[in-house]
Amino acid sequence: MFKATINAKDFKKIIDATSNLVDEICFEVDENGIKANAMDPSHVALVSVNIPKDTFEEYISDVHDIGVDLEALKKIMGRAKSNEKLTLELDEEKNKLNLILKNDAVRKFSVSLYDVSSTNLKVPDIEYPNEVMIKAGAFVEALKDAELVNDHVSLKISEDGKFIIFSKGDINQSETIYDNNSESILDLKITESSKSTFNLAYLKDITKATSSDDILHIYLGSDMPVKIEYNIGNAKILFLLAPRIE
Amino acid sequence: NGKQMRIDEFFK
Repeated sequence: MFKATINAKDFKKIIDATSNLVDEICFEVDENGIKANAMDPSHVALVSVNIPKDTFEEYISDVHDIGVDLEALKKIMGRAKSNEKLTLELDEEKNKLNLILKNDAVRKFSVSLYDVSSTNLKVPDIEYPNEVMIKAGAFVEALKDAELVNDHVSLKISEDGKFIIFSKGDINQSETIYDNNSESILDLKITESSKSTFNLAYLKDITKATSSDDILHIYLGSDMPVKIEYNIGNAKILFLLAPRIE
Repeated sequence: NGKQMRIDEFFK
């Protein structure tokens, strides 16, 4: 048994954020809520979604692994209106996931389940020396600047405690500098200077579904994966992206 | 010009 009702807008954003990196996903559902961890096809990035039970208006579930094609879910959620309620319902007999959108009309979709067996993929528990809390819009703007000069970008913490988004091409260079006085910065927790370099296309995919006022928690070290977390309602979404090493 | 690491290389 699995039946859960949530506002369509939040679930759409969760699916949008996930489907930028991953083609299919296995939702591990149980009495506490929905979880899913997946790596992108190249194993460069990992996405982890946690939608606790209290996010839902109604939630009843036993333990199931529900494997779905994210592109199909994304298309359906693309048709959802922000004032609609979404009920997710597992049809074990037909091996389908039903999606029922309700407002003025009741619209029913059902998608075939994939045999995406739960990978038991665990998110590695990495300790980071630095954490930046920044508005998503500001970070996305800095990535756009960096993109003008190269296809990768360095995320640096300077010795004097600034957060620097730095990109260098053959002849050109781009740099966005934030410090504790910047309005877009909500907090900088810094213990040491650090620098890691990342593929820009992945960072853009990771931040594509964000709204400009979303608060990103960006965890940084030297030549370490970057961890980027933000909340969608009560749900939490986390990305890990492996660095480029010189 | 740098090598792209895989995320699973950081799993322990």
